[in-house]
Amino acid sequence: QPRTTDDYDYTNYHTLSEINSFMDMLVQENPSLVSKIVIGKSYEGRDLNVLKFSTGDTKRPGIWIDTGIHAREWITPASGTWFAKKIVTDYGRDPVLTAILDKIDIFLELVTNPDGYEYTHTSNRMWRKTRRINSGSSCIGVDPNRNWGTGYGGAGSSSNPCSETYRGPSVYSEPEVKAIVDFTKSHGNLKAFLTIHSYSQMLLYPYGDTGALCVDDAELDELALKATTALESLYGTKYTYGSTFKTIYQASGVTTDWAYDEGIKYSYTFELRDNGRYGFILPANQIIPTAQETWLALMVIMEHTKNNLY
Amino acid sequence: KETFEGHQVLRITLKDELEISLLKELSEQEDLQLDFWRQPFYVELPVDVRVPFHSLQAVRAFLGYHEIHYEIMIQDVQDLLNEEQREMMRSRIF
Repeated sequence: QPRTTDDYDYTNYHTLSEINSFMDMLVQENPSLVSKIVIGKSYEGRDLNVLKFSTGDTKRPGIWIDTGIHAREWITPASGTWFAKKIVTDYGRDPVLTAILDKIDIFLELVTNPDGYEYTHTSNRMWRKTRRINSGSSCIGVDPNRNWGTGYGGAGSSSNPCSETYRGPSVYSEPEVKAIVDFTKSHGNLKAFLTIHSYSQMLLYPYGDTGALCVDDAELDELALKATTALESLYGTKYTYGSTFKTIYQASGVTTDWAYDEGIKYSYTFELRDNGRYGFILPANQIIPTAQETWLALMVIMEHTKNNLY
Repeated sequence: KETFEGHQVLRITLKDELEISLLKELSEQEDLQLDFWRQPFYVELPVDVRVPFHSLQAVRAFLGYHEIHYEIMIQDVQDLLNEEQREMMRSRIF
């Protein structure tokens, strides 16, 4: 086991327990910058751990970033782990990040669906959903990205427990989702909500449930262009961007729509790279370049948020 | 632990709306156990689907009959997963 986060192998995929150990080491090494919040328990009773990066008093504006909501998208928690180390390494060195953290807190949930993630390591690498036992069905699991309030039950989700986009027995039925909802409401001052998925190289903003434009469509579109341009500048990874509905498909009950309707303007879904060949099974040697390029886009959005608090 | 020997991921490029509805029909045949990694929704976007070995012949016949264009994006899913596991083990040993 690595003894410090400097020893941790960012160039490889890790198990849930290794990622949890990483979080504890990061907190231990940076007590004045990083703390760990447990926002709830998963369906199978695992802690839902959130890293909080803060340099000041409570109730500051905050930025939320989550990875790993779909269990098989391993590249996302792997990238999130690299982001966490990047933040503690660059604070005090990088003037842009330092200015952001001097004003805003960052909340980072690395493994948003721990039950599903563990299951991909032990039983089925292709698993996507939570591990809820659906009464009356032999099929397990709910798509945690169809269980949120806005658009819940819409045509962009399924009522069939055997479907990969099953919306769940009721809105917020998934404890992994409800925990974030409760945290967001109790914090009450989040200004950006960035949920990271893979794959297909897209940056998506509301709405997914409908083709109607959100009020801030023009600003979100312009910011998405800046962010994807920054991302592409590093390794040439091309992203498309736009509202979820117009860019990829109708998706109902998704995180980004809910966050936006909660008043969190800068709400985006990232769909990370697959380089057109690997889908969810992105080789480990692409973890670092994926994280590096995504970080550039995140920095654009976080800096814009800092400069345009509302 | 479920393994995926012989599973292939096909990347399907669509010509028109008819082909979208044909693929949606295909996705409803639960016995084929298809796993759509990218859903059929817009003609411009490719559709990626993981096809278990036992369904490969039927799916290829369906696509061929309807002249729906596809390429093999991943030849054998398990090969990629084995490589992923080797990398993880290497990391631990290192």
